[in-house]
Amino acid sequence: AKQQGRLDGFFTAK
Amino acid sequence: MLEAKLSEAALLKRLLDAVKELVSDANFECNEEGIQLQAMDNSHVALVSVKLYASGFKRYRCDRPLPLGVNLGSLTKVLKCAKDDDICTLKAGDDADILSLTYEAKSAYADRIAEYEMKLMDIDADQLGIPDTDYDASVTMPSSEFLRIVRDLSLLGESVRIEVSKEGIRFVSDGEAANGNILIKQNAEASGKKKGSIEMNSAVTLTFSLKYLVNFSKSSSLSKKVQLMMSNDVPLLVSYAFNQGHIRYYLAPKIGD
Repeated sequence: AKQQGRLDGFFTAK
Repeated sequence: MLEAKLSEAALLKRLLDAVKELVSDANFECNEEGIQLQAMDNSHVALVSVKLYASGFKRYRCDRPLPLGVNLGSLTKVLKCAKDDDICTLKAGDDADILSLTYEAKSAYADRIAEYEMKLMDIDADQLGIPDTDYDASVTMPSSEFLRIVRDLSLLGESVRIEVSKEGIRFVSDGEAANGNILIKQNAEASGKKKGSIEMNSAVTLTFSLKYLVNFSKSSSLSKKVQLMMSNDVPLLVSYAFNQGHIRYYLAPKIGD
């Protein structure tokens, strides 16, 4: 089954 | 200091409703452009971003950037004390430790002015930069239609596979006991009336948790339309625009097999 991905890495801290 | 007067408390009530299950505490970043809230849920699967433009308020004043740390549960309670059509004024001083809310109503027999205050908190959260993305597919549809699709499919399974192709956009849920799929075809007549549109550079297939999409659909009360932006292997963007601003959600896809 597919696993839930995370957003970490897509957005960068300002 | 901040002083922001909204013509109807309903807007804030609906926004809180659309955010509070994803995030419990968040900074309302106030500056001369307006008020912005951006926060990730605890599991780092979804991010919500709300913007209220200064021009969307009856009156708006913010002398310098001011982060207001808000417990969304407390704010929801205080907003429950407002009637939907009350004029709602938010005020905070530069020390940002108290948010005051004033609700004004005119009725046939008297004017009512109600004042509430709630404690603010220090929230240590990184502001995240959201990169501009050229998405492979963009689908605009009635928000009520999207709400219905994700709510229906959430009865069958935990996930939905969204496929955008030349055929249209297809939502597929494979549950243990039942499965379902809903295809929305580009309809020349409907698109002519601007009811919806499907734009695609290349085919996209992504799988998402329905629990989150059902949650995002609470924003249907804010806007008649929703826009879904997708590229393979990047977070889905679900965007609702309204007169005074927008609410956008980013959702990480499910991966692997």
